[in-house]
Amino acid sequence: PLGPTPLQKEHQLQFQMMEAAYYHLPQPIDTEKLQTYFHRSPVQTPAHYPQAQLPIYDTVEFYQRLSTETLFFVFYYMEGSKAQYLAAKALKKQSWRFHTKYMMWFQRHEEPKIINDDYEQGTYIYFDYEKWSQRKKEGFTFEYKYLE
Amino acid sequence: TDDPPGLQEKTEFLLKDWVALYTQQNQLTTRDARNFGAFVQKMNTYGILKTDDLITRFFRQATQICTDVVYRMFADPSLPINQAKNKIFQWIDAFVHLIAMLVRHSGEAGNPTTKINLLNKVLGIVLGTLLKDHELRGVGFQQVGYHRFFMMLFMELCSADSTLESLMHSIVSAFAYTYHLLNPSVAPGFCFAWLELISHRVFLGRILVQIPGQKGWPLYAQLLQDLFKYLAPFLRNTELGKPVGLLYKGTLRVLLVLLHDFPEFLCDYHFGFCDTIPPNCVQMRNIILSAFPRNMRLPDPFTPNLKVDMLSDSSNAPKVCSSYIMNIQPPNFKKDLDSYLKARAPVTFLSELRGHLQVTTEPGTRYNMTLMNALVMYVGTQAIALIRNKNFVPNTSNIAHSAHMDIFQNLAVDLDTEGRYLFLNAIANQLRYPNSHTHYFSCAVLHLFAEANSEAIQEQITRVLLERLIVNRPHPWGLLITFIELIKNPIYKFWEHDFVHCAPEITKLFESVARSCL
Amino acid sequence: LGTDLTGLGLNLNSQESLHPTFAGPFVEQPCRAQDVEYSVPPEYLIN
Repeated sequence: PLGPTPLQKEHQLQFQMMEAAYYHLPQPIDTEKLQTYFHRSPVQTPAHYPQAQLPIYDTVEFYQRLSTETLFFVFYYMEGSKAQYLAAKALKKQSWRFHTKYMMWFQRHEEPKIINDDYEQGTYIYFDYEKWSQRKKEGFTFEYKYLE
Repeated sequence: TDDPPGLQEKTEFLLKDWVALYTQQNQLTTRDARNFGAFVQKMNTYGILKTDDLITRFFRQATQICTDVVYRMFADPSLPINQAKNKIFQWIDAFVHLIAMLVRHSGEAGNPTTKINLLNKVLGIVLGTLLKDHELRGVGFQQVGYHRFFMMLFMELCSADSTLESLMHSIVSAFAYTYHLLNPSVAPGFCFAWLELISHRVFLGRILVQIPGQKGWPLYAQLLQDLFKYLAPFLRNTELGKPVGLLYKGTLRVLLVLLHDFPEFLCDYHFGFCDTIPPNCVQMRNIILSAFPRNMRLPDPFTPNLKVDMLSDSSNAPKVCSSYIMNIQPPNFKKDLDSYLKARAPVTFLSELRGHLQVTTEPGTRYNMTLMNALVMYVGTQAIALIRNKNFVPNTSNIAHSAHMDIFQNLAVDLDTEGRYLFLNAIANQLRYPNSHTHYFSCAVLHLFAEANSEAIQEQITRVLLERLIVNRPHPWGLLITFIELIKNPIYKFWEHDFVHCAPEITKLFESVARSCL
Repeated sequence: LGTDLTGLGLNLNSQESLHPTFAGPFVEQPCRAQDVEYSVPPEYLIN
């Protein structure tokens, strides 16, 4: 039984300011670290594309199903995010190891020829993020102190 | 106006220098510390750090420069919006980083006061600049720069850093207090950004989880109160319009996150929220009233012969973190109330009751809802205490024939439709999860129905309960069990009333509710 | 009559807490893993 009550003058002023603000709404990008790739501005995809996230999308198990290439894509293009963190964990589970000096991922290609407490030497596969491909490196010395 | 000559130029020069440094280093921590050290030296050389007053003036000038960048970038029609924002964010992120580094490294290691004072100072300066900007520019006001500033500064001060981690309570309190001073009633042009800031996932986690002992809860309750206060006049006039509709929908989302993750928070502060939420916002209020402690299992309200008074939880008083007793004003009214509850004297108390509650003759705003809510809550809790002292459990018989029920019956009879609506709402707002208040007020409203001396009162009781039941979910447990009892228990003769059959769809509605109950 | 609150983009039946991936009051879906800031080792920040 209360019914509507007329807006007082101060509320009308508030409404005008709110209405003006409505035309400059905050966007997801406004509170996201400046980064060169992939701002959080979701694009409207056709409705028949799956719109909801897969239920376990942010778990290591889900990332382990992704191909190595995809994991490297997530790692190098979504830096500073949980996705990068999960991709790194999934890569390690596929026995890749991150070299903190070269900032690249390496994977043993065969049993190392030399191995001691400080390093191992042998043939490795590494992921070259500039050429975006996996390459072999013969006789590489992998120093454990650079292992992340 | 009374800045020392040359300060603005110095500030502009230093800030440009820092922005350049920050942009190229792009936060590589290795160079970060060295760049910062060198920059502080430069600030020193320019005399900025000489006195507290000069530092304050520097921050105000720097804030103003960043604000000017925002409007300059937006004024350039040739600049696409995202490029304009990138430019703006470079300046603001750099300014934020400088502040975060100064907060982190100011004062002696063990002395947090210097750091927190500096943070509060800067927040105050940006707040002041925003309010002045908001007032001067009116509908031309742009929230984006300030939104970025508060968000990025909070995120940077929350990032993994052992020094700041120990100051988390003070840091979060500083931001919560600033947001309170910045609430939508004060800065309506900032309201959308404000709602984003107070509901940001990191802010929620900090203020409601990571500050030990729930010390952040009262701060957050205050912010929600600010939001409801602002929305109230617009929501009262149900045609929302797009801006209010968006803010309202955003509020529902925040409340649903709170209901899901922090139900105990909504339980403890429900009273203050119901004081502010307009009575016609039935669903929004139901979200708050539907919250129950996560460790509690609610018996199915449709359980046949459910004995609510046998539930162990029905004897536990819920936590009510709102100082509602303070709202029973004026003091001599409270004195008469206590005296009447104790000795049913002065006898004039009941006849004067309506006069205390009615504040205007304006339809729709005749009554003081805050006083009504406080009065009902106070009388009810006093009644529960009295019954418990006699080692009884409240039930529909032992709550009768008491000074407390005299007051409720007087209100039911003496108030007009509008007043009685607020009175019945005050009762229905306590029908929540199993606790002693839910149980008592459930008995009270059923007793008022049974003892009503007019069908109008019974109809209105039904309406107040029904309007809370026919809205989309969620529905509070206490409301369901009360309504089920009303339509099931023959002593209320519910189905014999004309108003139950006043229209075919109403009859159908009651029958469908009855079917789901029985 | 209010609105159907299950249509606001929140997974209200989730066993997990909602707030860590709450994308904001004006966003219809939760944050994706790439939207959530994470304190990763500094060496990961290659760009």
